[in-house]
Amino acid sequence: NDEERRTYIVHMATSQMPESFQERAHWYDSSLKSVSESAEMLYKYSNVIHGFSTRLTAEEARSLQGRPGILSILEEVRYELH
Amino acid sequence: TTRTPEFLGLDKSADLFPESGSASEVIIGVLDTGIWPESKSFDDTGLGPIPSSWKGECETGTNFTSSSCNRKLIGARFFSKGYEATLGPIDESKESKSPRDDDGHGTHTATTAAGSVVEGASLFGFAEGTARGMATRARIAAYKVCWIGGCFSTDILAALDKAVEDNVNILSLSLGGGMSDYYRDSVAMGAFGAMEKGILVSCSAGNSGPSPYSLSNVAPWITTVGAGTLDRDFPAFVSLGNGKNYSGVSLYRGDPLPGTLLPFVYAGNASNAPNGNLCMTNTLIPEKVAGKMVMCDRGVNPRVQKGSVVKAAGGIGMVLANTGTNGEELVADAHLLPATAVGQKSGDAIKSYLFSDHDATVTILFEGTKVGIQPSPVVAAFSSRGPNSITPDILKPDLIAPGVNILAGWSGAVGPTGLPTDKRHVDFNIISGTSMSCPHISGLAGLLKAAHPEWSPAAIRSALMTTAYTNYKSGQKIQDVATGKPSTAFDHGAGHVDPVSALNPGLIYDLTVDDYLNFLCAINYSAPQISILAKRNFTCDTDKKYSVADLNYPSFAVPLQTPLGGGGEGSSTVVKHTRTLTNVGSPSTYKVSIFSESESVKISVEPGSLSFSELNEKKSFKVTFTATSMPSNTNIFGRIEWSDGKHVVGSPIVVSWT
Repeated sequence: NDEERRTYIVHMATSQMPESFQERAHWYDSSLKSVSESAEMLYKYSNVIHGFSTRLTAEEARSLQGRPGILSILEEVRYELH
Repeated sequence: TTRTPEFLGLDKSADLFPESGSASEVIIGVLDTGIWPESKSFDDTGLGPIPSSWKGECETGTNFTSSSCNRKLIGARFFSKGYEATLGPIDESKESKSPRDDDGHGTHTATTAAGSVVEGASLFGFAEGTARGMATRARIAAYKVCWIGGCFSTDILAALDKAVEDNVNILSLSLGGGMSDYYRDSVAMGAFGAMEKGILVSCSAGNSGPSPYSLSNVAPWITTVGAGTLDRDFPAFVSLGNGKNYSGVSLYRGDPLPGTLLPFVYAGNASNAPNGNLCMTNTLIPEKVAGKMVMCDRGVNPRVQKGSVVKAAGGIGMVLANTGTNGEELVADAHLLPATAVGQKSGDAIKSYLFSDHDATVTILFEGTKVGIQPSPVVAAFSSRGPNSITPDILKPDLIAPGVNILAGWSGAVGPTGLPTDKRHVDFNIISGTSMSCPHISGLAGLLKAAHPEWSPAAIRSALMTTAYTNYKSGQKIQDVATGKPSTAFDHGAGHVDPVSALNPGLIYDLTVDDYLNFLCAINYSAPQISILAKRNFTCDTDKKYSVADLNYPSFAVPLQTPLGGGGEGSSTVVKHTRTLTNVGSPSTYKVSIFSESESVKISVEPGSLSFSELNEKKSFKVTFTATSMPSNTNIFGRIEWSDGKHVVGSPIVVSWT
């Protein structure tokens, strides 16, 4: 179902951040808003990876993948206790 | 935990490890199901102020306030946005939207790593003793990422991100999820970022053993921990009407069975379900079970649930039999009715009796706790096994630690079986898994960090690995309970942890962030894939020859291809590895010893002697493996040891053909 939203982790290449942005968070927001007006960020990651997580439709995810500065978009994975 | 400190020699060597000062500066972050702050294991008596480096918080939420933390449990956070985005809002009648542990697993792992000393700990009198974590003076920070519906990668990454910001020194993750490339695996990515900041990340290897290629968390910057047994058991014998007795284990404590033999039925013959032998919910026919002892087969549903199913159907006790999957491994459970677990061989013998005698009878004789069981350790059947399916050139697991029948702290919100019907409350519980072995290593790594604050995560892991042992005192190799035969490096990695030796390893194999980036080049990751991990532009030098064989890992894996058609007999392959040793002891000269179990692989080391005159001096050596062609699935194991007569710096070797 293309309309179904799924959770993705979006990895950003911060070296490609346009100079017009002062902060990474603003660039992440702008990138996300360019493909979805309604999508909200779950988390912004700044230490172990650079990027954010959000809920997107498959079409929105494909569209975001083509944006500058996007390294990868990975779907949520469920881990389990050992 | 009780018994593991003695089993690991920590009791006799207490004065070797720092008791205060640097030891209480170490902060161990545990990503798990949260924390039960009222556990006595979080008593902060005698601990000084919270380390000044600490930037974390004690978050508030359901039944959890900032005063839930103290100088032992210095931080607690919860991460549920990813979980709720997928599964909807948390039902706060079922789980706490806070760091509070409603499951028990997180409290168990955290107290194993760094719980305070608690005298008179036990589960219903079983495993009684003084309980303590491995690093009793280290501080604990709990990051709740696992909920009733699972542990979600967005939440795990958020917790790792925050833990790094909070300034933890060690991270302990007793969770995993499948096998994927490092640039797709959130734990691997998060661990890389933590490693860059000097944080050692210890992860459980998984419970998918004894199948090969069953490991998770295999990235080379992660310390991957398998599980072994202790020298402790909880015997509960099966006594049959034909006069024969069989060994089993149990943590049952409750109303005793009547002192007579009781009618005994096989679950598969007391059910209309095709899998009735498994004692799944609502599969037993009460008329055939009521007032009887029932034999169930292990598998599919939780072991304790089988007992609950027998009880609900009117059964009065259970004998739980292993099948081929688990072999002779006995895992004790705090069943709700009189029950014992037996190995496959005993189970088969008991079934023969059941099938041959329509008036079969049985009773169970509960014997409590026994210590001094030998051989120990043995590799747990459930412990996941190599080879490493992502990078066969890196041997995993790295080592094993106690993970079977481990007593540690528990949540007050749930009984020891975790079943909704279990209304018992316990301060400590006994459970098994690589989840339990991982925090042993996390805590021990904390001890080493306290003793050697300047050591990198790789140096700490190297010390733990190169001093691990692979033989019993008798000289026999550590056994694998799945086979009853000697275990291999695919089962135990470098061996069983020996923390006292690890404190003073003599030499270490160190690794830097750049070494890991070169490793990523060697496995042909693209620039964007590397950039995901590196968080910066990183391009492999096209003029440079990268080789996984040159990653300065404390073990050696040499995967080879069998020629198509299986031919090529007599032809030989030469593989060279380079390593660098750093002296972390006194000036000394080390000589190499090489062990190979087969003439098919010739191993040579050049130079054969290394002299160190200064602290932190580095010396390199080359290892040449000359292997004749072998059929696929052949594995040949060996070992390289550097010794100055005082220290032994050991590395396992695996040469394998696919």
